Amino acid sequence: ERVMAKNDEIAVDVRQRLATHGVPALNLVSSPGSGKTLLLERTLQDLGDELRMAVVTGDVQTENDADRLARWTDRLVHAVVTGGACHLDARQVATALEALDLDDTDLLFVENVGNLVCPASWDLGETAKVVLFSVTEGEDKPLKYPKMFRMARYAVLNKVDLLPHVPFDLDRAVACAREVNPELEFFFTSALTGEGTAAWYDFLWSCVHTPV
Amino acid sequence: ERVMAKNDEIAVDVRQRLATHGVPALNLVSSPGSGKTLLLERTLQDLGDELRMAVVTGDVQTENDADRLARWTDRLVHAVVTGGACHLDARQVATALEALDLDDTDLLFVENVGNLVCPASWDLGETAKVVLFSVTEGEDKPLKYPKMFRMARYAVLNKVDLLPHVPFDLDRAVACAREVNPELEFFFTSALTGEGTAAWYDFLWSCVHTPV
Ligand SMILES: Nc1nc2c(ncn2[C@@H]2O[C@H](COP(=O)(O)OP(=O)(O)OP(=O)(O)O)[C@@H](O)[C@H]2O)c(=O)[nH]1
Ligand SMILES: Nc1nc2c(ncn2[C@@H]2O[C@H](COP(=O)(O)OP(=O)(O)OP(=O)(O)O)[C@@H](O)[C@H]2O)c(=O)[nH]1
Ligand SMILES: [Mg+2]
Ligand SMILES: [Mg+2]
Repeated sequence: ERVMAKNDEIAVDVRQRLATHGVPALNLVSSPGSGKTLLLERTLQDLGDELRMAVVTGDVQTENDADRLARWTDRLVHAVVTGGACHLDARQVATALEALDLDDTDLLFVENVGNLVCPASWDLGETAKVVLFSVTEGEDKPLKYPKMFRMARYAVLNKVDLLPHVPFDLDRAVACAREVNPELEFFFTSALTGEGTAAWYDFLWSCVHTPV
Repeated sequence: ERVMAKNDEIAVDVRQRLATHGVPALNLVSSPGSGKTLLLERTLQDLGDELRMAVVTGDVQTENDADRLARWTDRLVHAVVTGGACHLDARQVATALEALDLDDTDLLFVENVGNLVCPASWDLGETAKVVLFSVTEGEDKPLKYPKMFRMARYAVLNKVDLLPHVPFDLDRAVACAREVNPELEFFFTSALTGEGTAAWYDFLWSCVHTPV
C-alpha cells in the first residue's frame, strides 16, 4: 500500500538521524494496560540522573501518559494524540524529533498506542521493538497476536507480583512466545514493586554503550 | 470509505435476519486478555442447559478461543480467523450465520478480536456492544480509548477478585467511563471465581425475553 511505503521511507530517515547522533530508540508496544507507562515512570525515576532519556508517547486520546511521565523528568516528553489511529507512524516520530536535542540524549523511548495488532506493521525508525505483556492477560497472546511478537526483539513479561493470584503458567507463556520468535530476549518485571528491573536497566545501559 | 459503507449494508442485513428470528446478539469487545473467553466459558457452563447460545469467535490467528468454548457446549461455536485484520466485520458474521439454525438459538455471542480501537468502528449487525475491561488495566482506559466505550451499551469490569492486589480505584474507573458514555450499564464480575455473574445472567435472560 502506498501509505505504508511512504511511512517506511520516513522511518529510514528517522533511523538515519538517530544513528548519526548515536541515539538508540526503543518502541514499546503492548495491549492497553500492560504497564508500559508505569515501567517508564520507574525507569525515569531510577536512571534519570545518569541517563539522558527522552520519550514520545502515542495515544488515541488524552496526554495522560505524557503527563504521568513528565512528573519524573525535566527532559522532553512529547505527546502524540492520534485522534483515532490505532498506531503511531514514522511521520509523527519524525516531527517529535524536531523538538528534541539528539546531542543531549542518550536513549529515546517511544510508547506506542496500546494495541497488539496494528503497531506491528508500522516501522517508526526505532532500533528495536520491545513487546510488553502481563501475567494477567493469559499465556497464549504470542500465538494469537504473532506478528507483534515476531517483529519485537525484546519481550517484557510484566506484573510478576500478581503471579500468586492468577492461573498463569510462566514457562508456557515463554514457550508460546519462543514458538513465534525463538530470538526473543526476555525480561521479567514488576513495574509496581520494582522486581526484575535491574536486568532491564542493564539492558538499557548496554543499548547506550554499544550499538544494539 | 467504500469498504465501511459496504460493511454497514451487510450489517443491516444481519440485524434484519437476527430480528426476524428474534435472536439478540451481543458483540463482546475488549483489550486482549480482559477475560471475554473465560466469561463466556462460565456463561455456557452455567446457563447452557436452559439457554440455547451460539458463539462466533474472532481472532487474528488460532482457533484457541473457539476450542476453549466448544468444551462447554454441544452447540455451534464458529471460529473466524482473520489472518491479520484487527477486527471482525459484518461479512464474516453473515457467513457464520449460514451455519447456524437461528430458530434453535436464543442468544448469539460474538467474541471480537482483542483490540480496544478498531472493532469500535465496525458494525456487525449486533444488538449491542459489551465492552469488558479489567481491574488490572488501569482506570483511564475509557478516556484513552473513548470510541469503544461510547459505542458500547454495556460494560463488564472484570477480574474483581484481583482488587486486593492492584492499585485500582473502581469508582474512578466507573466515573471515567461515565464521562465518555453516561448511559453505560455496568456489571462487576470475576470470570475466574464467579463473583458478580448472577447480575450478568439476569441481564442475558432479559435480552432473550424482551427485545433489547
Ligand atoms: N500489580 C501490578 N500492576 C501494574 C504493573 N504495571 C502496571 N500496573 C498497573 O496496570 C495499570 C496499567 O498500567 P499502565 O502503565 O498505565 O499501562 P500502559 O501499558 O501504559 O497502558 P496504555 O498506555 O493505556 O496502553 C495501572 O493500574 C498500573 O498501576 C505491575 O507490574 N504490577
Ligand atoms: N484473576 C482473574 N483472571 C481472569 C479473570 N478473567 C480472565 N482471567 C484470566 O485472564 C487471562 C485472559 O483471559 P481470556 O478469557 O483468555 O481473555 P480474552 O479477553 O478472551 O483474551 P483475547 O481473546 O486474547 O482477547 C486468562 O489467564 C484468564 O484465566 C478474572 O475474572 N480474574
Ligand atoms: Mg501507557
Ligand atoms: Mg478470548
